[in-house]
Amino acid sequence: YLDDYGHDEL
Amino acid sequence: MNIFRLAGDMTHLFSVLVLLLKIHTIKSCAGVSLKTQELYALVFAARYLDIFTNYISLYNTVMKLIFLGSSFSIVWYMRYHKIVRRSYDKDQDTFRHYFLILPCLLLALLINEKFTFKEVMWTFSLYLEAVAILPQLVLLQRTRNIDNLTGQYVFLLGAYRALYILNWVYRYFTEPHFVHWITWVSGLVQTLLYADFFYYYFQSWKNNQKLHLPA
Repeated sequence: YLDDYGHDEL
Repeated sequence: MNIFRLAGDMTHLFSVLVLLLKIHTIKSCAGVSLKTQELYALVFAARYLDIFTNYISLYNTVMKLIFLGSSFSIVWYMRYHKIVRRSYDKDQDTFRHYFLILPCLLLALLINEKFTFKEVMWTFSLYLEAVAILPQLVLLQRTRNIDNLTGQYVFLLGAYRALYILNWVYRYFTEPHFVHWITWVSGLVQTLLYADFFYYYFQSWKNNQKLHLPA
């Protein structure tokens, strides 16, 4: 889910 | 980072470079939609609010700075540069881009993954990016002779979107719990908007003719 990844795309 | 993501980012980067090259060296922005460029500047401003607070990698930070810097400088060139702005097709570029911004903002307020300011702005940027190409596509349709650089710019942007979809497919199968419906649906919508353009782009390429979109 989001919190695991953060927004790591551009 | 997988190969599709990297290729997508590089295609995105090239698209911006092609546009800057055209504007900077030929001093012309003929066929380029200022409305679309303003929307992209807004997209990046809304999306990268966390640029200094959420560190992911040097690559991410540098790319974000490039996209912010390039999108705002393109808008500046088209609006204020004394030579470039003369080539802007103002009368053809009539898409009401404000009508895209408000619905995207409302949709982001309604459909988001977390109701916080940064998250809503991030979601807003995804929705807005999905439709930001529309003024450019409308302008292309009205332009009789689309020059090569403008055609390549739009082609590279479309290729970037298609590669991002492959990146998501790859990540879905390689990373546990990689499910981002909002990103996927808006990304898919965005890519579909290019389908028509791609068709005519490949036709003109195959037949070695100048690109021309039918009205």
